[in-house]
Amino acid sequence: CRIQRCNAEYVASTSPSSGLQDDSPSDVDYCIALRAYALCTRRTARSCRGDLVYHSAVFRIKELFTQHNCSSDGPTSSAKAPSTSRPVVSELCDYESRVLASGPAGQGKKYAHCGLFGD
Amino acid sequence: PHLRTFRDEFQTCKVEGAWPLIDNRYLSVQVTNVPVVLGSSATATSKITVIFKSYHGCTEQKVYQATTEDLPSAFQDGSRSGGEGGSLWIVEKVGSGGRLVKIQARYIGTSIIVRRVGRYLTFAIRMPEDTLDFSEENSGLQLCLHGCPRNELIKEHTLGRQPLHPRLPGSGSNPELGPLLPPHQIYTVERATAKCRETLQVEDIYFQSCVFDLLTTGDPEFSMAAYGALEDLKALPPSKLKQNSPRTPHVQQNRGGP
Repeated sequence: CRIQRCNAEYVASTSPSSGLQDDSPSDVDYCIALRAYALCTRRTARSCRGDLVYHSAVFRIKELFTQHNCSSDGPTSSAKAPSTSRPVVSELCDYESRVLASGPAGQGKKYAHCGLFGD
Repeated sequence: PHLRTFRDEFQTCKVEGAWPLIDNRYLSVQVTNVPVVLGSSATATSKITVIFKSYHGCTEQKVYQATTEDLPSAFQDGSRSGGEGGSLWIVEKVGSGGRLVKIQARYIGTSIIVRRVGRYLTFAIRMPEDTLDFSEENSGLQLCLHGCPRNELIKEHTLGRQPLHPRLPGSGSNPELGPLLPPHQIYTVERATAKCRETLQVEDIYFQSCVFDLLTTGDPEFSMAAYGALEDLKALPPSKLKQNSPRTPHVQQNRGGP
């Protein structure tokens, strides 16, 4: 179960020293971090079944979505922001630039292929 | 149809009727397959529906639908693009493998190609692995993710380790196929192999699929389906698929022929 890792990533992405422009994240940045947190917990759901920390996190995430009025659909990582301004929407909507912005770990993103053809 | 899953499993399935290929939080893809030859369980795709789900801040919901009669280069609402900053768009192309439509969903790093080959459709998609969520529980039936149910399977391969002597219809080795009634002409394995060699350089799984399709349907247009699928694979890089050496020995000669 890797829930602690999800928790740590979420805390890091929302803490003042996370590299965000201001001391506190904007609503957009916060919702992005929260969606990434939710995605991380979903990925670890199978191995975390019955883990109290995991179930608490899932419950808390639902509350935070409501509390901060975040939509559950949307980007899960932020685009690289210019040094003086917030990321613009078009950058958020460009997956490639988002994964590049997420640092060295994001540069090796793998793709999967599915095909259906013939009879 | 022949299915290559996100896990690089390669199957030939019956899957007659409507089946989901993908259904996740970003998009839903459903296909309808119809029988191609009387007396055979083989089917081909006659309809493809792709729903790009609403993605906050990037795109509203968009639906694309293609049928054997109509391969539109627009979404159902008539638009050719959507979302912020061109995050979702369609372009039409005419290639050597026939007419095709390419859909680019930038916001999720996803590309889709829908082709019409002969009377039927083919589908190819490339998605980032981190948007697939393989571990998600209750992910339901998704052919691209989990492959075909066992009872829908005609044939199964493992990419990179496929047998050099596949079981072919008409060899009497696959009772599920039943008697073949080719509507166009009778293809022997030799003729089907020769026909597929005209378009496919490497005798790999795609080549075997081509031979299978010709033997099953007797329809020469089917030889282009595997070619088109390979072209799509190349057009949607990067891919993990490794083609075998062009020196792969010939497909088994079937003396019993259909």
